[in-house]
Amino acid sequence: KDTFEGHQVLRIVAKDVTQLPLIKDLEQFTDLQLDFWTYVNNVENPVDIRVPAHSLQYVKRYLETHGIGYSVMIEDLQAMVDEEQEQMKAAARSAEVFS
Amino acid sequence: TDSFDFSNYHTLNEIYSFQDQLVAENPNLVSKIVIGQSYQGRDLNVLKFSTGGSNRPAIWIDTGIHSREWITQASSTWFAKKIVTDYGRDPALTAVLNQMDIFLEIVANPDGFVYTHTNNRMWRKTRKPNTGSSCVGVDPNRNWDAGFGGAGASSSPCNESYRGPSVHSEPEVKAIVDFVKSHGNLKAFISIHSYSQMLLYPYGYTYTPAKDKAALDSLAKTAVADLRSLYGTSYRYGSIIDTIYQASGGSIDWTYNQGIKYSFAFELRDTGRYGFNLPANQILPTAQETWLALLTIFSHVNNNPY
Repeated sequence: KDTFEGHQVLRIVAKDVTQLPLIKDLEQFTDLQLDFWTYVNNVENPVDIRVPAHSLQYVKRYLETHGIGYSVMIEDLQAMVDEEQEQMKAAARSAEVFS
Repeated sequence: TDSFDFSNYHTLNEIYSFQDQLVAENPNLVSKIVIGQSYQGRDLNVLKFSTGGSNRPAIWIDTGIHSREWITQASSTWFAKKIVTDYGRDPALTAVLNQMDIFLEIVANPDGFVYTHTNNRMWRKTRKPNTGSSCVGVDPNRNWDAGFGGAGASSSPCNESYRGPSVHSEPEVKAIVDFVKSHGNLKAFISIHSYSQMLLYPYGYTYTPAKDKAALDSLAKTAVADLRSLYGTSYRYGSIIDTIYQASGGSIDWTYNQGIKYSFAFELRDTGRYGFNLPANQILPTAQETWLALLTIFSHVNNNPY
């Protein structure tokens, strides 16, 4: 079962159109195993990328080196998934009690 | 189905049981059609809401073609119940169903959906292996015969937007294609995704505006205004290529080219706080507000035959 321990989702906002190809270049680095939740298009739309733990340092440094602004949209993805599973289990338990 | 917990996420079996129960409870309004099987052999179920007649003009809605977008399957389950609850009570829906049928595919990618529950919560694609690659699956919204293979899709099986080896190579896609063609009288086709809060119309594969762009834009504007009226949720609207990004091989581009004028794609909540992990307490408000936009589209299609 895949887990997402240490994965973060970064929100990247391009300052201008010159930064768009730099962000798009990240799509080519397959070793980083990035999962683009939203894709690069224009400066109006942020780009959200799920970044595995082993790639976080590289990606953040890449963005900082090129002066590309970003924020951490989801700090700990696995914690969020765990919470979701707990909610589902709790709901199933209460449904059993009810029936 | 009154006791079904619409405010929580559910497994495929639970959703399929819900569908069967809804049919059993409403035999004069709801029936289930199996339009095909997924790669792993699961039924591709479509609920048909019909008050009679044969081959009436119809509206198609699919949810969950990108399996990880759980808010869509959850909202769709609520829509199904809403239709049976409101028929005969809500004048707008009743008027639509007195003239048209509604087809609802709640889980358009069941293999992927099961995989999100069992192996990888973030799975997006189908589950068909790719010859010559260790990477599995095709993006079922890049697999349609509309600019297939163009920009905005990947030729790499390991990419999340892999277009597949050929058009309609995925049984989940081919089943819808065959259904749309054999039905021949669909007047609206609405594919529901998440997230980022948008209502989109063709095209995604080309900058050439759709010939009905003005009408689609006007209807989208009204629909998102109605959606916003409930909780103030803000939506953007426009063509796919202008509003988000170039994407080739998408479903609504294909349906539009098939002559289905009212082809739309929704991107539901949120705008990126949770992404695909939208908390369950957001299901009901998301479904409720989306319903308002859907009803606006339904009514417009019903009142503007073509």
